[in-house]
Amino acid sequence: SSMFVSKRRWILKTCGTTTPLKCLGQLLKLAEANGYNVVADLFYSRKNFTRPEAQRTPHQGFTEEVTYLDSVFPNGRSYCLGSMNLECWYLYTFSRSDIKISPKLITDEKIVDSDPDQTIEILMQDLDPETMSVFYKNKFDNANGATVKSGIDTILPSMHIDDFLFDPCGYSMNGINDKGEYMTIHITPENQFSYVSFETNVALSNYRKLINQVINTFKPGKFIVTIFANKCSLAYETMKELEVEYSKGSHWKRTDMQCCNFPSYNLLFAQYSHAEK
Amino acid sequence: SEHFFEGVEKLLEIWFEESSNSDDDLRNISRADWENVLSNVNCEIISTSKNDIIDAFVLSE
Repeated sequence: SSMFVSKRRWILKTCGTTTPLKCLGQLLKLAEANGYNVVADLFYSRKNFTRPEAQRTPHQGFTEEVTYLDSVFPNGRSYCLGSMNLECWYLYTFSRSDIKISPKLITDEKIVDSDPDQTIEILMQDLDPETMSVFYKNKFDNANGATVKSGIDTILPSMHIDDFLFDPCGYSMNGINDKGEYMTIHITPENQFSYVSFETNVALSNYRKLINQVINTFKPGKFIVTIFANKCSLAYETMKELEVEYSKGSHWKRTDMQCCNFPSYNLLFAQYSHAEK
Repeated sequence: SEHFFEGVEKLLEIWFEESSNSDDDLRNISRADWENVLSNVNCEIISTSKNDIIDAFVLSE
């Protein structure tokens, strides 16, 4: 799991049976005490759980999560992308710019221009057991050995890496660079429920090469890609290219794809499975 | 019972409106306050790294 904090942005990404929504009230109070009393944008997202019944409240279902978020953000919106009875990805968004449409709620306030922002997430399952064997404590004494052996250090070489290998297995890393960009990778290597997530906000005009490198590093049987980009982002105009091109001439079969246009962001969701697996 | 771990993450991202005071910064929040916040999530800070723009925390779980 990881947390990233910058001047006015906070990111929390947690796995297992953690309860991130339960800290929301406390987080908002802390932010207010530090000068930030207005939420501009909120995004809550996750893939469908493998075992939703093991989760704790308020994470036992997306409806429960939405109810919880709605109690704090009454104008939020919820979405489900992908196939609801197979693999899907849930998203809840709140944007203050949506509220600004209503003169009853907010009036006479200056609309602040956004900074460029983009996030790509690659969520992988059914990973190659040999590749995953690197992320066991009995293979390496320290996480850096696993980082180098797997090739994680070459995915975005400008990143300064902080990595951790769990006992007996599992791996987390955060990477940050001088531009304030981040990457994060979390690995559950056990063969019966293997899972790897990759996420970064690096600004690229085309994510195809990056996706290829991540996929070649971890060798999943199937994966989901989501790309979020706001209207100031380099990625915004080029998401279409990925939409058309990525699965061409490769052994990846695109099993699902959806595009959403939000007021200030575009979202591309695509799901791929290995044609031969 | 059969061993299982849910690798699928929950991802929460919040952007706050620009503050009129340039000294305001979420990175001014102390580690103790973050530990307190994260206790509600059921995870702990394992490791930290930072530069001039961003603080990063590796967490348990």
